[in-house]
Amino acid sequence: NESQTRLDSFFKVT
Amino acid sequence: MFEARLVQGALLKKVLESIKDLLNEATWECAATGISLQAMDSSHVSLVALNLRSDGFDKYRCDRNVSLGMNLTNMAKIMKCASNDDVITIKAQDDADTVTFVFETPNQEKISDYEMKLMNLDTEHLGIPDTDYSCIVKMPSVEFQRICRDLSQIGDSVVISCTKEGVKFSAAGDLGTGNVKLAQNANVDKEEEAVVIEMQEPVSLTFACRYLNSFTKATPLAPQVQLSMSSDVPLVVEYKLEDMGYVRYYLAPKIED
Repeated sequence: NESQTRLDSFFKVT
Repeated sequence: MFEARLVQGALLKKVLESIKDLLNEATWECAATGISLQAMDSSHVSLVALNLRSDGFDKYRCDRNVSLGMNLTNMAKIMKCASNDDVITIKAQDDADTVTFVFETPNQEKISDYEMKLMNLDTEHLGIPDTDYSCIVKMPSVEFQRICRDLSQIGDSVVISCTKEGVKFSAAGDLGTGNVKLAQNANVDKEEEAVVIEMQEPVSLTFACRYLNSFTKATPLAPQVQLSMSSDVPLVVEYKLEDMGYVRYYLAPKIED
């Protein structure tokens, strides 16, 4: 089974 | 004072069509260098980043930076009032709470203006680092649209696997499986029909079909699309706007539990 990751876990909020 | 005039107004209509599926609202950042927009969808899985350079407009004036927060559904309603061959001008005063869209027919005989209320949006800006991607695939945008559409009938996810030989798109679901393989072919009559792969190392990544299908709303903007991939980082899907800028989408991968 796969789970969807979120962009916030890859890119930092500036 | 901000004013941007685009003779090829249809381009602006297409840009809006390419983002309004993913975003309900967004802030258009207007600066002397051009107009940019960066926003995530409400689930924070995908991000739109677009740039329209000032030199791509027929007239462009931006005395000081302005942020135009807009409800994109409402903006789309107004853009629908412009014909494809209309000249479109966007205008806003400094610190204004409205934006004005002016549509002119090519013969100047009909001029329409629509004023829309602006919104104060709390937007999170993400810092996206420059990345050397393991695989970069350039392919016809229509082909990418077709593959995403076809495979979304089979499953909710698409696995994109890229090697030197080619790129493979795969989906699996209750009814069975589907695979589409594209070989690299740079020797075609028309440049836009080429499939070109630049590979440092092979990658295989899984993405949600739903978002890929939304990205393909940008297909009318460019004959080619570029997919940039590395293991365990977001995919970049880029449509280049001729002499104008780009629309880029970022999509977080699905990972094995």
